[in-house]
Amino acid sequence: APATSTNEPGDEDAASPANLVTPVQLRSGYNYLTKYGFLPKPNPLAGSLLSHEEFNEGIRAFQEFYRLPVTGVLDQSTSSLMELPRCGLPDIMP
Amino acid sequence: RRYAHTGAKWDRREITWKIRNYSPDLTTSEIIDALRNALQIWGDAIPNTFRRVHVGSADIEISFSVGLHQDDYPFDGPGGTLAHAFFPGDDLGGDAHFDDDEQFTVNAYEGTNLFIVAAHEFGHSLGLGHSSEITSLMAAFYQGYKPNYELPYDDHVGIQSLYGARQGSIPSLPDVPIAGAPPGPPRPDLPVPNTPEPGPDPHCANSYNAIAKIRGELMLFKGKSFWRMNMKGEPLEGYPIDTSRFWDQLPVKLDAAYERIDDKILFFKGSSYWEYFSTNRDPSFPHPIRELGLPDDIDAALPWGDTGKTYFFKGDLYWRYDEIKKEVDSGYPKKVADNWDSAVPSNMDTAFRFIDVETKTWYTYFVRSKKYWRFDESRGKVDKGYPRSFSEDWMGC
Repeated sequence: APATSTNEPGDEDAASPANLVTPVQLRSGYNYLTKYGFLPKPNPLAGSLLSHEEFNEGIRAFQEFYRLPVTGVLDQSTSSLMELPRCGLPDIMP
Repeated sequence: RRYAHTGAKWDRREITWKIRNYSPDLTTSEIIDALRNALQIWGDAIPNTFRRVHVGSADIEISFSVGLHQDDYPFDGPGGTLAHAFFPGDDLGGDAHFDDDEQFTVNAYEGTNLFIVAAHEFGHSLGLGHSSEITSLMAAFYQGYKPNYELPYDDHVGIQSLYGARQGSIPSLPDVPIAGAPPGPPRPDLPVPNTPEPGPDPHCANSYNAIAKIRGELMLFKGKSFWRMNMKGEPLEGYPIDTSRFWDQLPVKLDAAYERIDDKILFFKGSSYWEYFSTNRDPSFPHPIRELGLPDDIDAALPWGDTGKTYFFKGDLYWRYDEIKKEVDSGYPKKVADNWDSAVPSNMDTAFRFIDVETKTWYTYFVRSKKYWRFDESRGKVDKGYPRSFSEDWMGC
């Protein structure tokens, strides 16, 4: 009988000290992920406290979308793609 | 990964466009030419036409502005966001705005190439979202100046899924490569051959050489023609078209075709096979099929999901090929009747898998001449009531 489907689980790297980012990078990363649809827009009435895990989730979504290694941290390849000039529309439509 | 639709599209063939103002970076005619060429890159793929208007409103209104301008999305100075556009609709719908803090150029690697930015934004104006295929025009990032630009495969597929394919023919290349000739897409500057019109109803061909699921869509090949089907298994408008309009020097009268687990597309004919990356042929092919450990020619190829296994059929036998180990699994060939179902035809024309979008059930379909058999993978049996007429059930004949 035909073989059944097997999925390999992706291997999720934990954030490593080498990838710690500065508050400025964190803020611009957050703005970028929010602007282009990888993080929900903050609710202006309720403020926007974002957990570290949510931020990593946004990075992971960006990395998956563009087939980067899914590390969940703002590593070199991720931030260099984010620095490229680009179209102003979101990547993921609300 | 591929193109994305937004659900919005223009419901008329002729789409109007208008330039509201000009950037000081270029002459007026440079801007007009760049924008016209950017629209035409889409116009070459779909039946729609673009007419420039000078007064009144237009579907696509183009303007150059800096910082805060007449929408809620202010530009951000040099770099960063270069432009944005709105999906088809009223008012701002379809409009494209360019950040005039950029230094727009034409036909040059320096600065920001207006043509490529405009071509991307007009993709939005026609209803496409951002593609995750990084090499496509609709990827979000600036791609730089590219001379002799051709619409990439992913964008071609995407826009034709919205508006159908442009009728008319583009000169076809010889189906056997001329020794030493560089591969490449069709050259529109060649005279158009007077190819005879296909028969009375091209959808109702008696049989098909190969049917394959490529980038999520069913593609049917017969002779020199090919069809594309939508997710419901209905032929896309404007098809069949000449394979040379889409594929780079694809042989005619194929035996089999399939998309491999690494996204490469393989075509088989006689004792040779070819490997393509999207629509571009790997120049190191053809190779002999025999190098895969298969017989000299095959009837059908059937990739099995993401297992990395591909089944090849010939006569009443089948082989299971391991794409990772690049060899036929031991113990093959085996008899189709013994391991699939005795109802599965020998000497088939083609085989493919397709999911029934309503019931979310995967079926394997075996096609021979005008008939097809539906194999229920969960039961391991051909369903009752088969074979049925392929053209009637699938092509609406």
